[in-house]
Amino acid sequence: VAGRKKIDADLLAELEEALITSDIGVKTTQDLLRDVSLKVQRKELEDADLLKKNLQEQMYLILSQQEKPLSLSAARPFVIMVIGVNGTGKTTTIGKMAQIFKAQGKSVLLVAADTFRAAAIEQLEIWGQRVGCDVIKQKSGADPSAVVFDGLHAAKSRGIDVIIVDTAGRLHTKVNLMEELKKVRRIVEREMPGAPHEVLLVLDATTGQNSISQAKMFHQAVGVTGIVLTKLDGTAKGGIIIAISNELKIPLRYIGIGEKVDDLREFSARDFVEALF
Amino acid sequence: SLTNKLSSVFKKLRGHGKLSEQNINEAMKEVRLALLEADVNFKVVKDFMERIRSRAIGKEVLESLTPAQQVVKIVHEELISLMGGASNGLNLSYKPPIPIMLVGLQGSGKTTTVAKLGRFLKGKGRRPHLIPADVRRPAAIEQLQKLGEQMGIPVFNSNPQEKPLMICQKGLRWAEAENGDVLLIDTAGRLHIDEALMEELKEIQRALLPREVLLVADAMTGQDAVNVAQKFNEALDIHGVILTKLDGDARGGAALSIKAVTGKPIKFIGVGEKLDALEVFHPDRMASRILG
Ligand SMILES: Nc1nc2c(ncn2[C@@H]2O[C@H](COP(=O)(O)OP(=O)(O)OP(=O)(O)O)[C@@H](O)[C@H]2O)c(=O)[nH]1
Ligand SMILES: Nc1nc2c(ncn2[C@@H]2O[C@H](COP(=O)(O)OP(=O)(O)OP(=O)(O)O)[C@@H](O)[C@H]2O)c(=O)[nH]1
Ligand SMILES: [Mg+2]
Ligand SMILES: [Mg+2]
Repeated sequence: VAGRKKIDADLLAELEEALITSDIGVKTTQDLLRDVSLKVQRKELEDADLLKKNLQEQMYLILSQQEKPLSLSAARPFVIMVIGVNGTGKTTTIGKMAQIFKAQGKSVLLVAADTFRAAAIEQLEIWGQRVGCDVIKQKSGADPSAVVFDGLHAAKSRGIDVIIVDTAGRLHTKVNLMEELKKVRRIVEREMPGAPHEVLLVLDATTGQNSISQAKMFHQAVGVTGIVLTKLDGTAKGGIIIAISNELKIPLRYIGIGEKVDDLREFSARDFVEALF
Repeated sequence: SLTNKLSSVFKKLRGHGKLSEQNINEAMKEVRLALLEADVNFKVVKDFMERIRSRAIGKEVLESLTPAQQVVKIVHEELISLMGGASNGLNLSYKPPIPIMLVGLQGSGKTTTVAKLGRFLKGKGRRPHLIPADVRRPAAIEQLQKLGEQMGIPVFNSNPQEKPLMICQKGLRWAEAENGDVLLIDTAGRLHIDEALMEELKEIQRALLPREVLLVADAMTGQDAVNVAQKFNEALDIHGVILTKLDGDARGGAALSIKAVTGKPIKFIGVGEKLDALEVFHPDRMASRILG
């Protein structure tokens, strides 16, 4: 797209393709391009390279407003609930986050509240071993709220700084599973006023427009206070978070860039927009 | 819905007399929009629109009393024709044990789908044996073993210290000794751009010669579906695709993108987390879903 001095229909078509194939979405793409088209018509923009920069700036403006790293408040334990649809990378992200907090000198406790999926508890336990923190668990099939209850009381009695709750993946369209999640949140609130201090929604960068539906419904159900976008080490661009940021204004905490324990970065709006196109 | 949008497009065009080829452009814009909103890949949509345009500007629409319905009918038919095709089932007419290998991106649903296929085959009187060949993900072997236990299907006791190739070769001999007739191999999730891991799959393929290599893809995948499908197909010449998590509300345009770019059939769909949630793929149902 760069190195081309004339702004014409071909260039705009090229830009539309670049934006849509980044999963930015049709409506958001139309809004972004409408804005630059107006500038072109009013002769405020006449250089193709500046046009691309202008688009990037528009996206940067939206995303930078949500570039808010997770900072632990004085609450103790600081309670983080990790939620999202199946397979997005919740359990793995918890392992990575535990490492970050431990490196900051915090004590961390993990809660294996995915009591449904085969070997979910074992998977979290291995992460706990890798990072050096305990995992509160019960038998597979137990009530997730009961495990969270145990976890909160263990955290309080041990003077733990941060407690991270792993929940089962669930499609946002499954009413009974969303009710289960609401119940877990209610138990947390009841056992510790002010908690959960962070409700972290994990989104997969390879997912298309459905991420908006996921974000809306999880937000409606339990109130999302932060987003992690995983699997950005693939070829998907994750452009859907522009629409999500614009509409829901939820802080963008981290991006996942791999499967290893240190493959988690704080979200940077500038880096994201530069990588986008 | 698309029919409603097209009806209002044609209402305002019809007011000017007879429909013309130019009028149809307006309708084509709505169709294109619907497909892009359904996550169908940009280039796949472009090719598809050219395909239906020649029918859309023909008599069947221009002289129709219900042009909106006619356009939707054309789009629906073309989608079905694109996604449909013969070989939907598994090719099991070989000397046992027949190796079947499942591959795909991280978290797409491979391990769960291996178990679902095992249950499906057992229900057909087969003797499936499962091989957990993912030594990278924590507790991946345990995950498949637990699922196998739930269904009374034998699962090879993979040693996580060994390489996947060795595990598969040992697993094959184990299945032969156990008189298994279908061997379902669960592989680790991997990126299509990870050359070393893609090579690992090729090695397993060369050694075991699976009769079916199936790409397990998440139905909510966006524009990236073409990149993933293309790379896996180039590396392994896959036999088919299993699309998972169709019990959600994703429109599933990835189905069209994957079929268009690989030419390989979608054989099954995953419609839930439980082991009985596996269905045969129906192109007509998928077409309706994509169109919303
Ligand atoms: N390439 C890549 N893979 C990732 C990333 N994050 C997680 N994964 C992989 O994605 C797969 C699923 O990760 P999990 O942590 O099990 O996902 P989950 O959301 O807990 O899954 P469920 O509990 O089953 O809903 C694993 O193979 C992870 O290694 C990432 O940032 N990049
Ligand atoms: N709702 C729904 N969930 C599914 C379906 N198929 C798989 N899952 C869930 O998706 C998540 C990931 O499934 P896995 O089988 O662990 O995926 P995988 O491809 O083996 O993951 P990796 O081995 O890490 O690459 C789990 O929570 C499964 O229960 C489906 O058809 N519908
Ligand atoms: Mg998990
Ligand atoms: Mg797996």
